[in-house]
Amino acid sequence: TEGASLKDEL
Amino acid sequence: MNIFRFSGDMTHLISILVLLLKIYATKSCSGISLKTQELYALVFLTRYLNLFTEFFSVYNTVMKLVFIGSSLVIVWYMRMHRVVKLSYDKELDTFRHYFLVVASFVLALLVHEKFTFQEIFWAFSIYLEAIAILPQLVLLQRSGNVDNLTGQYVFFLGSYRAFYILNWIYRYFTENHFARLISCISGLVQTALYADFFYYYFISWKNNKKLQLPA
Repeated sequence: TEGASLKDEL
Repeated sequence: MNIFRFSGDMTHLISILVLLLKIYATKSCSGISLKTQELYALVFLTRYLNLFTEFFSVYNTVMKLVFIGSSLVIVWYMRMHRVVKLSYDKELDTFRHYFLVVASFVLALLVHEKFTFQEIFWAFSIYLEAIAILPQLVLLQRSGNVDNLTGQYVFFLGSYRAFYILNWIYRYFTENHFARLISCISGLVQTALYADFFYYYFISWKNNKKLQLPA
């Protein structure tokens, strides 16, 4: 999903 | 979360712990570039703007606080601590890192995902992190011999982004619509900058000699 952007990464 | 990313985060954490150990145990910051530490503090402060607005997991929040906190503590140690600051190689650490900040910001204004405050600063932090190690690498070459802990610090710091590249490849194949090119390209540039350091680090380890970087 496009929403899986990298914001969940450090 | 995947094993590549977790390994990358742990390697990154180890690099910070090694640096803190060096400064705390030897009460010296010789061979460490204050400018690189300041750039990293800026990287974390501009990347984790969503620290209080978006919650992903306890792990994510705790690690963000650890990275922001440790980078600020290290800058404080090198600038303010009455003993440590005496060993700072002020005359060797002369890289004009303001240019790196300006260049990263200009690039973030040109290349970003969305023209929003948070996205611009996120892209800025990604670009800045890719080149933040430059003052440190220049300082290592100028200061000639590198003490073990400093060498290990740079080694772990360079390795963590390599794990992230594996993570991005993994995410590309498992989450298909994974599009974030900004991080991938910056991450490749960042890891490439360490290439020559890794080479000399490996040589010194193989020959069991002190790490010597050619001037």
